[in-house]
Amino acid sequence: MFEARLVQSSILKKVLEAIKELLNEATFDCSDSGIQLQAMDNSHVSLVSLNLRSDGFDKYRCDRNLSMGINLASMSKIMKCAGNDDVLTMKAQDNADLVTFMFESQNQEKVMDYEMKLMNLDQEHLGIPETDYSCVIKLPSQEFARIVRDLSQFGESVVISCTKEGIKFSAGGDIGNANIKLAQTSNVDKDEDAVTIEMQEPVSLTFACRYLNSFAKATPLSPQVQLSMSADVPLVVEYKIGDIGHIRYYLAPKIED
Amino acid sequence: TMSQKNILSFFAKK
Repeated sequence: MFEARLVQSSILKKVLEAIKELLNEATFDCSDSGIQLQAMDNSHVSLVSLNLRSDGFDKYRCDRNLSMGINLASMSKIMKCAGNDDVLTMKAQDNADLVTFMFESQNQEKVMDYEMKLMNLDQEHLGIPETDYSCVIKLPSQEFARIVRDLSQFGESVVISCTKEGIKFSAGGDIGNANIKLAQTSNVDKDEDAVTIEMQEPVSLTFACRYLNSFAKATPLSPQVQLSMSADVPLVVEYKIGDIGHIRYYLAPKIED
Repeated sequence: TMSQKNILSFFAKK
C-alpha cells in the first residue's frame, strides 16, 4: 500500500509544471524514504532529478517499493482539477496498475477521486558522480528566469561566466549581442533577493537557451535558484521545494569541436 | 563551432 498526503496540493501542481515541458512521461519511484524521479529529456541533453522526502508529507506510507510509470500530460489534466487549497492524497495498491488522486476541499465538503492508469516504462537510471563544483551561484529564481528569457531573443546559446566579482550571462546572434552582469549582493533586506557566489576557480560554459527556459518553469517552487558549474561538466540548476525536497536539472554544455 | 554534448557522455547508465 502506498499513500502520500500533501495539505498543499499546489506543490505537486508546480512540480508538474516544472517537468512537463521536458518530459512526456516519467517513473515516480516510491519508497520508504519518499518519492524520486529521474529522467532524461527526449534528446538526452538534460536530466531531471526530483526528490520529495517522506518526512515532508503530511502523511506518508509506502509498504513496498513502487515504480509508477506516469504520462505527464494525463497527470497534468488531473492536477488541473485540484484547487490550490485542496488537500491531495495519492494512493496505490501494491503492484497496482492504477494510482488514485484524491482532492479534498479544506472544509472536507467536497471530495474528488481521480483514478489514472499507470504505464510500463523502461527504467534507465544514470549514476551522477559527487562533484565539487568550481562555482556555486545562488540568485533570485525570478531574476534567472528573466535573464534566460531576455537572452533567448538574441541566440540559441547563452554563455555563463563566473568570477569572484560576479556572474555574466552573454548571448549573440543576427541582431547583435547582449550581456547581463550580476554582482554579488553586499546587503539585502531579504535573503531571497541575494546573489551569492562561492568560487574556487573561474568558469565559463555555453548552454542551449531552450533548456534553461524549460528549467525556469520551476520558478514558482522557490524564490532562489542555485547554479553549480565546473569546466566541461553539466550545469546543475537546483530549486528547493519548501521543506520537502528539491528538483535538479543537469544540462550538458556545448563544447568547442 | 560549438557542439551540443549528450548527457550520457557525462553520466553512465547504472
